[in-house]
Amino acid sequence: RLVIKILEEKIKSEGVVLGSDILKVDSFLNHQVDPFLMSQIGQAFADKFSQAGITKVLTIEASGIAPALMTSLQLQVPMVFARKHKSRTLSGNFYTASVYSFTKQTENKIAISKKFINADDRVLIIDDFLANGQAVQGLLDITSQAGATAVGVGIVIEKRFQAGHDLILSKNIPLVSLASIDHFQDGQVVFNNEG
Amino acid sequence: RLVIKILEEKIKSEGVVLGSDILKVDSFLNHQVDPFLMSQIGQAFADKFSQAGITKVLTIEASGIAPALMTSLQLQVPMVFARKHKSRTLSGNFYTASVYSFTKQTENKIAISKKFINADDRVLIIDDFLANGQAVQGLLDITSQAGATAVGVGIVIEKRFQAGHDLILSKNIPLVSLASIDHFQDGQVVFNNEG
Ligand SMILES: Nc1nc2c(ncn2[C@@H]2O[C@H](COP(=O)(O)OP(=O)(O)O)[C@@H](OP(=O)(O)OP(=O)(O)O)[C@H]2O)c(=O)[nH]1
Ligand SMILES: Nc1nc2c(ncn2[C@@H]2O[C@H](COP(=O)(O)OP(=O)(O)O)[C@@H](OP(=O)(O)OP(=O)(O)O)[C@H]2O)c(=O)[nH]1
Repeated sequence: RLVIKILEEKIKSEGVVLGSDILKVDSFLNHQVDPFLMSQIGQAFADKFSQAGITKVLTIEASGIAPALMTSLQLQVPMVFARKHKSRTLSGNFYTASVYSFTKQTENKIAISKKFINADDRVLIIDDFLANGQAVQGLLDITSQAGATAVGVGIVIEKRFQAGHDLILSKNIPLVSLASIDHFQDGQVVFNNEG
Repeated sequence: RLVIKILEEKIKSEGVVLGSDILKVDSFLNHQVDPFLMSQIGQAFADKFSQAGITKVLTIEASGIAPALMTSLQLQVPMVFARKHKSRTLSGNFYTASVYSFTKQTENKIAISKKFINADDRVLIIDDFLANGQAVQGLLDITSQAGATAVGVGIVIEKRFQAGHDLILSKNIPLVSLASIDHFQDGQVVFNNEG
């Protein structure tokens, strides 16, 4: 579909490969944000999951917020972003999950208020990147603690050479990734639908 | 206008006053987000500033992202969110500013990449709350370091009993606040357009 073409084009022309396994896309997704592209991304996820009876879109601050918000707008359901850091009004009862960082080799906690997810919810998880899948795993953990149902995961850019893709599929949860990177080659991005 | 009525209604019915000077609105703005309300808020700010020749919308992670994104979508310009914490691909040259926390009595740094703001930019600053104005002041500082022009500030909820409102007006920058709180009374919110 069109948004995938546009996204791949932007990654090729504006993305920068750092080291062996990081793609920097701070010009349209992670620092500066292209609102129209986000709107197209939201439409794409909403179309893919339109029949899933979704009641809530979940993501993690901060880069997941833009694509998740646009998805929730199209699905006409609330969006909840998990907190990673202490927040001014973060009090009350929370579901928490640990998210492991392979690079930092540390555990971080993410939290969602119990007020905003319950057993009747059918959850769509949205995030900007899928790498090792720890962040998505944390959101799935919280979804399960709440007794809610995870009906799908939507990812803007997945790196297929890392474990996240298979991790999610192994849980039998539908995964929609708009841009799927097979590998990096000489500082260039090679997508799964290419050479 | 309609969005102000809707916003005030939601504050009255879902907002919780904490202590003497904090309003918790985590059900539609700060944790769970109402995407349609955000869209209406974005439209309102875009309408108010439609003639200002805005080239960029600036905000700070995380709660500012939703209203700023919707505003930038309507204005058809990029949105940039300042970083408060270290980020995976945060490298390169940045403008930074200090943001003082009265409650914590600490200085925090916010940063925006020099790639995404320059002297030709006409900037609209958007944020969720206006209290003491330190966050907005930090964004104004960065705007000025870049040689750009701050053409306006859009705030979803301002607390008029704190210094931020007057601080911004003293800089002769147009300020649009959708909900303006005069004070809290017995755990209730009293708006400036009421009793
Ligand atoms: N730009 C970019 N980011 C990547 C890439 N791979 C992973 N990330 C991001 O890195 C962060 C995870 O880093 P760590 O917690 O250190 O975990 P890791 O070493 O196991 O990957 C996440 O950012 P986050 O928590 O979502 O941060 P934020 O941007 O939301 O603040 C994730 O989205 C990549 O190729 N490019
Ligand atoms: N809910 C709520 N928040 C308020 C209120 N007044 C100020 N804040 C938020 O508190 C944070 C500022 O807290 P501090 O840095 O400790 O500064 P302060 O004590 O001088 O206010 C900001 O959140 P932030 O940095 O924008 O955090 P985030 O939500 O974006 O993560 C600001 O938006 C209020 O009445 N209600």
